[in-house]
Amino acid sequence: QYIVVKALENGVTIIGLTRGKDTKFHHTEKLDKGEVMVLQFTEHTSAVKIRGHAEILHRYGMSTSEST
Amino acid sequence: QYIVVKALENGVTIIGLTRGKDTKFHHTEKLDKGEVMVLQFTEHTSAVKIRGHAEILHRYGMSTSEST
Amino acid sequence: QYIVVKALENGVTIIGLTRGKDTKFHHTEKLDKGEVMVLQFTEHTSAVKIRGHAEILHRYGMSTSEST
Amino acid sequence: QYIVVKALENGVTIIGLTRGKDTKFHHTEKLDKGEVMVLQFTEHTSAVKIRGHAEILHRYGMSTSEST
Amino acid sequence: QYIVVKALENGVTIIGLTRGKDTKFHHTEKLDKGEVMVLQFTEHTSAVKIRGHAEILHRYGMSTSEST
Amino acid sequence: QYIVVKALENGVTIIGLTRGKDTKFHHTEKLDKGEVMVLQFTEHTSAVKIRGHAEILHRYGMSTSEST
Amino acid sequence: QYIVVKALENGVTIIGLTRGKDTKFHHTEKLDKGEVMVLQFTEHTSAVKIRGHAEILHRYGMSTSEST
Amino acid sequence: QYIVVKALENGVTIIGLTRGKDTKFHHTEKLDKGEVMVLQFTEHTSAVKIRGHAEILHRYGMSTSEST
Amino acid sequence: QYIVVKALENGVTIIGLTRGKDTKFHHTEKLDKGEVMVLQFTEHTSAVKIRGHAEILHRYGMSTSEST
Amino acid sequence: QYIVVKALENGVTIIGLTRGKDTKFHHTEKLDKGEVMVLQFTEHTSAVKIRGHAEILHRYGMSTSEST
Amino acid sequence: QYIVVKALENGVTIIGLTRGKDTKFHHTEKLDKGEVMVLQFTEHTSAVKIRGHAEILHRYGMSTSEST
Ligand SMILES: N[C@@H](Cc1c[nH]c2ccccc12)C(=O)O
Ligand SMILES: N[C@@H](Cc1c[nH]c2ccccc12)C(=O)O
Ligand SMILES: N[C@@H](Cc1c[nH]c2ccccc12)C(=O)O
Ligand SMILES: N[C@@H](Cc1c[nH]c2ccccc12)C(=O)O
Ligand SMILES: N[C@@H](Cc1c[nH]c2ccccc12)C(=O)O
Ligand SMILES: N[C@@H](Cc1c[nH]c2ccccc12)C(=O)O
Ligand SMILES: N[C@@H](Cc1c[nH]c2ccccc12)C(=O)O
Ligand SMILES: N[C@@H](Cc1c[nH]c2ccccc12)C(=O)O
Ligand SMILES: N[C@@H](Cc1c[nH]c2ccccc12)C(=O)O
Ligand SMILES: N[C@@H](Cc1c[nH]c2ccccc12)C(=O)O
Ligand SMILES: N[C@@H](Cc1c[nH]c2ccccc12)C(=O)O
Repeated sequence: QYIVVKALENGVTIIGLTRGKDTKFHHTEKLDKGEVMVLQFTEHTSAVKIRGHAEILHRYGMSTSEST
Repeated sequence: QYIVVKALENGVTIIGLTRGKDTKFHHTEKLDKGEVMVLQFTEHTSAVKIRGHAEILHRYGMSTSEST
Repeated sequence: QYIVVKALENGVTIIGLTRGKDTKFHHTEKLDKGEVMVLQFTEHTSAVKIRGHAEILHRYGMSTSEST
Repeated sequence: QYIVVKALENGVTIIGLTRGKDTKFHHTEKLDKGEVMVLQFTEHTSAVKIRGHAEILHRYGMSTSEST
Repeated sequence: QYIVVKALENGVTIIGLTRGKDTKFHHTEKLDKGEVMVLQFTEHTSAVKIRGHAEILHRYGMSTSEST
Repeated sequence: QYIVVKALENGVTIIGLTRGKDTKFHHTEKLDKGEVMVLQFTEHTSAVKIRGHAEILHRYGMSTSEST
Repeated sequence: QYIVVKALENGVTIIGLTRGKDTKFHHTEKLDKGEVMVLQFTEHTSAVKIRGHAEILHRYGMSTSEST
Repeated sequence: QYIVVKALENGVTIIGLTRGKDTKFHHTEKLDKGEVMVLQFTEHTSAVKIRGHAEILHRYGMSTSEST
Repeated sequence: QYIVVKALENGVTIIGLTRGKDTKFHHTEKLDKGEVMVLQFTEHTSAVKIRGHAEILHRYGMSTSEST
Repeated sequence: QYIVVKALENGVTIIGLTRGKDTKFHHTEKLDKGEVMVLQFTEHTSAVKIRGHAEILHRYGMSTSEST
Repeated sequence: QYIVVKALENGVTIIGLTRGKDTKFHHTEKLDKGEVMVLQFTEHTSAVKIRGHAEILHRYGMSTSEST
């Protein structure tokens, strides 16, 4: 189980949220425009939040996050 | 097993409900317009409630939640 | 295994029935119009009853519950 | 493994039959017209009987039970 | 693994045969016209016999039993 | 894993052969015309023989046994 | 995993070969014209040989054995 | 996992090669024209060699071995 | 679970991020133009970042990373 | 998991490479023109090399090796 | 899980990278033009690098590596 994120602008952030009773941000990965990242769900990551303009590929197709 | 939520307005809330005998809200995540979140079902989360205007992608296709 | 419920009116109720020898209502979740809920079958929930006007997405397609 | 039942009239009954050597009725759930129920097969339920006018969705498609 | 039986006349009988070295009738369920039953294969039931006029849905499609 | 047999004449016989080192007939089930039977492969049955005029549904489609 | 054999003439033989270091004939089943047999691969049978004119259904489609 | 071999001439040989560190011929089965054989991969057989004119059905379709 | 990366220019970098509580870069692999790499997700790698102009094949199709 | 190799000329060689830390040739099988071989991946074989003119069927379709 | 590599020129190299904390080259296999190799991912190999002009078949289709 993974998702693919491609940054369409500089400063896209991918945030990993902790698995378990508590839900906190455990890691933030910054992407420059054009970089691609492939991210799994893991023992420590059960939710992911994406900020900034990016393409997100997942099992239901593609979503586009917009810069806020 | 995950769902994908894209906020179509500011202030969209994603609520995780506890797994087990009791059903309570254990975490609320606020999304700004354009933010995308990918959320798994987990040992602690067996139901999710979405309020506000958002696109929800799941195995049966897409649902749109409306602001109340 | 989950189902997706979208309330088409205020006051839609989703009822979880207990797994096991006895069958009782263990939780009732009220939805306002436009709210969407994603619900798993779990160790404690082996049947779900929906009252009020709502769209229910499941593996066989979509069912619409009507207000009684 | 679950089935979906939508009541098309008042007084539809869904009967759960016990798993095991003996086959008895362990629970009867009454549905009003328009109510929808999603029911799993479980450790205690290995057969289900539906009486009254209802739509039953299952892996082979849809069956309609008629009032007797 | 389940099959779906809809009675097309009164007096349809569904017979469960025992799993194991011996093959005996352990339960007979009578259906009235229009009633629908969903039946699993189980630890105690490895064969099912249907008498009377009924529709039987299974993984290979639909069979119709006739009254003898 | 099951097969579905529908008798197209009286006196159709379904024979279960034993699983294991030896291969013997452990059970013979007689069907009247129009009766339908659904039969699993089990711990005790690893082969099935059908005599008489019947329709046999299985994973590869349908076979028709003829009366000898 | 099973195959389906329908005899197209009398005297069709289905031979089960032993699983294990040695390969021997452990059982021969004779079929009359029109008889149908459904045979699993088992703990004792890892190869099957068919002689005589018969239709053999398997996962790759249908083969026809000819009388030698 | 099995393959199906139909001999298109007399004297077709099916050779089983041993599983394990060593690779040897542990069994040779001779087929007469028209005979069909269904062969599994097993604890003792991890490769099969076919000589002579035969039709071989497997998961990728059909191959035809030619007489050398 | 693997992805395929083809470098479309010299100096493409594939970065493996550690699985676990911490997220660090544990390995960087440099590719020259035209080289192809096939990379699994593993016990030590739960996320991969690609910089430079490359084609990335994954379960959702193809993504192209651009040089920053 | 197996592949199918058909020799299109004499002297085709199929080489099995050892599974484990070391990678060596543990077995070479020579095929004559027209012979067909079906080969599994095993505890001892994690890579296979084919030399000479042959047809190789695998999950991605068909490859043809050429004589060098 | 395997990939198929066909060398389109002499001197194609297939490099196996170690699974685990460290990532090193544990084996390099040289292919002559026309040779075909089928390679699994294993306990010791979690990434593969291909240099030189070759066709690589994998679950996403075909990639072509170019000589650098
Ligand atoms: N800590 C939460 C994170 C989470 C996953 N899915 C969620 C859905 C809603 C809210 C929180 C979550 C958990 O592991 O369950
Ligand atoms: N605590 C409940 C939450 C829940 C999941 N699915 C439901 C359906 C209906 C009502 C409650 C629920 C459980 O784990 O079972
Ligand atoms: N307590 C019951 C609830 C139930 C599930 N499916 C049913 C079908 C019919 C009646 C009751 C049920 C059980 O776990 O089995
Ligand atoms: N007690 C039976 C109920 C049952 C399931 N499937 C059946 C089919 C026919 C008759 C009875 C049944 C059992 O668990 O096996
Ligand atoms: N007691 C038998 C019932 C049975 C299942 N499938 C059969 C096929 C033929 C004859 C009998 C059977 C068994 O469990 O094996
Ligand atoms: N006793 C045999 C019955 C059998 C199953 N499949 C067969 C194929 C051929 C001959 C006999 C059989 C066994 O369990 O293996
Ligand atoms: N005794 C052999 C029988 C066999 C199965 N598949 C084969 C292929 C070729 C030759 C023999 C066989 C085994 O179990 O392995
Ligand atoms: N003894 C070998 C047989 C074998 C299977 N697949 C192969 C491929 C190539 C060479 C030999 C083989 C093994 O079990 O691994
Ligand atoms: N160390 C993290 C790496 C990671 C995987 N997926 C992620 C998504 C977001 C942020 C970090 C990650 C983990 O194993 O969970
Ligand atoms: N001994 C190696 C053989 C191997 C399999 N796949 C490979 C890919 C590249 C290089 C070597 C290999 C291993 O089992 O892992
Ligand atoms: N040693 C690494 C090799 C590896 C696999 N996939 C990767 C992706 C990126 C970087 C290194 C790797 C591991 O087993 O995890």
